[in-house]
Amino acid sequence: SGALVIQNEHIRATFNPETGLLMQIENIDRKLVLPVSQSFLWYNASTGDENSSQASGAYIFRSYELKPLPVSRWAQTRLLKSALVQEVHQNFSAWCSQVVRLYPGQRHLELEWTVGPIPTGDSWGKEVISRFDTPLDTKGYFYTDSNGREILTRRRNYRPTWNLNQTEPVAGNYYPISSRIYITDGEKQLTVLTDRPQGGSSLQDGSLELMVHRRLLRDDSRGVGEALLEEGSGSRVRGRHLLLLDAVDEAAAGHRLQAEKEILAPQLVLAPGGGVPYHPG
Amino acid sequence: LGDSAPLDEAVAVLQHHDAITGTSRQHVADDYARQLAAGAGPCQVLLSNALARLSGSKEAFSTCPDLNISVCALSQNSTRFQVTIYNPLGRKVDHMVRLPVSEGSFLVKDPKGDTVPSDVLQLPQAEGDTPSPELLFSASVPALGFSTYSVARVSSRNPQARTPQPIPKKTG
Repeated sequence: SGALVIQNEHIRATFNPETGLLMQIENIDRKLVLPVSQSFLWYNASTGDENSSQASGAYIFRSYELKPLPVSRWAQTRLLKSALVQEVHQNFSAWCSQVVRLYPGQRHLELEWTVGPIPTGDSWGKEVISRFDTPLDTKGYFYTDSNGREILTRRRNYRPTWNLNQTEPVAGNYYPISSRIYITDGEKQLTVLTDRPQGGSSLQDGSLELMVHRRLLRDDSRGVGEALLEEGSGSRVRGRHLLLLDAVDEAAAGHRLQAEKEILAPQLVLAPGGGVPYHPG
Repeated sequence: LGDSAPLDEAVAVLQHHDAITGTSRQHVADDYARQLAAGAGPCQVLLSNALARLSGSKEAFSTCPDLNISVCALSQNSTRFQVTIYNPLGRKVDHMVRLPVSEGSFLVKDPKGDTVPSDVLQLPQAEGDTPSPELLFSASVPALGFSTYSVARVSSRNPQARTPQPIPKKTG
C-alpha cells in the first residue's frame, strides 16, 4: 500500500505504488532528493508529410508527431530483495521490460532494459525511447559527451554558429551520446551513463530521453534502399542505463570514474573443477 | 595454429558506420557477421594456446558466445567450478558476479579460501519458460590483476532462493 523503495547506503529509489514507475531518487550522502519519473515511449516514424517527403529510416530519424506515445502508463512490478541485491522488475508490455537494480555500495541506480521485438502489425514504424522527467529548471540546456571525451553543451532549438530555423522539433534536437548525457539546474545534476552509443535529447526543461530501439517500415532514400526492418519477428535488445544524482560540483568525479568502470569492466574466465590452478605468481 | 589476424581485419572492416548503425543492407549485415565469426575461430585457438601455456594446463579451453543471454553450460551443469575475474582497470574494483546456475545452494570461496556471502536469485520468467536461477557474489579484484573464486554446489535444492514478489496493485 505504501511506496515501493529500494535503497543502499548511498542511493534510495522510490516507485509509485499505483503505476510501478520510478518516481524519486535520493542521494543520501549529499542529502539530495529529486522527483524522477521514468518510462518508455515511442515515436511514430514519419512516412513523409506535406512539408517533406522524407521518411524516417536507417539514416534519418523523423517522427510523425511531436509527442511520443507511452508503451504503457503503468508497469507490472515485482520486488526482489536480498543481502546482495535489490531489484524492481517492471513489465511494461509483451515487448518492453526493465529491471531497476541496486547493489550494496553502488552510487548509481542501474536500469537494465529489454525492448523488442517491436510489433509493427499496426503498420506504424516505431522508435522507442526511455525518458526521465524531473522538475529541474534546465533553461533549454543539456549536455552530451563527444566520443567519451569532451562534454559539449547542447541548447534546444539553437546552434552556436548560425541562426537556426528549426523545422524538426524532435529530431532537430537529437544529438549523439557516446557514453553520457546530463541535465542540471546549477545545483543538482542528473546523469545517465549508457553502455553503447545512442541518440538522445532534452525536449522539455527537466526532461532527458534516449532512443533505445527502432523498427521502421520505410526506406529513407539515403542510399541503403531498405527499411530498418529485421527479417522474421525482429530483434530484441538489452542494455543498461546508469542513473547518477549528484551536486553539480561533485558530479563529474562520479560519472567519470563510473564510466571508466563500465568501459574497462572485469572479464570472467570459468574453469571446471576445484582447487586453485592459477595464483598471482 | 591460432591466428588473430582474421579477427583483426574483420573488426577493422566493422569500424564503418554501416556495421554499427543499421545503415547497411541485410545481405551486407549478414556478411559482417560472417567475417566476425570466421575471424573468431582462429583467434579462439590462439587464446586457448596462450591460456594453456600460462596455466601449464593441457585442458581444452572453450569460448562461450552466449555471454549476453545468460546461458552458461559450465556454471549451470558443474558441481564445482572456478571463476577467474580479470580487472583491466588501474585501480581495485569490487564487482558483483552474476552467473546462471541450476537450482541449488552454493558455497563460494575467495582466493584465500575464505567463504564469501552469496545468494541464489530466482528471476521471473515468461509463462512456460524454465526458471533460470542466478548465483550472486561480490568479488574483489586488484588493479590490472585477477582473482580466482571457487564455487561448489552444496545441495541440489535451495529453499532460501529469493523469488521476486509481485506487488499488489490498487484497483483503479
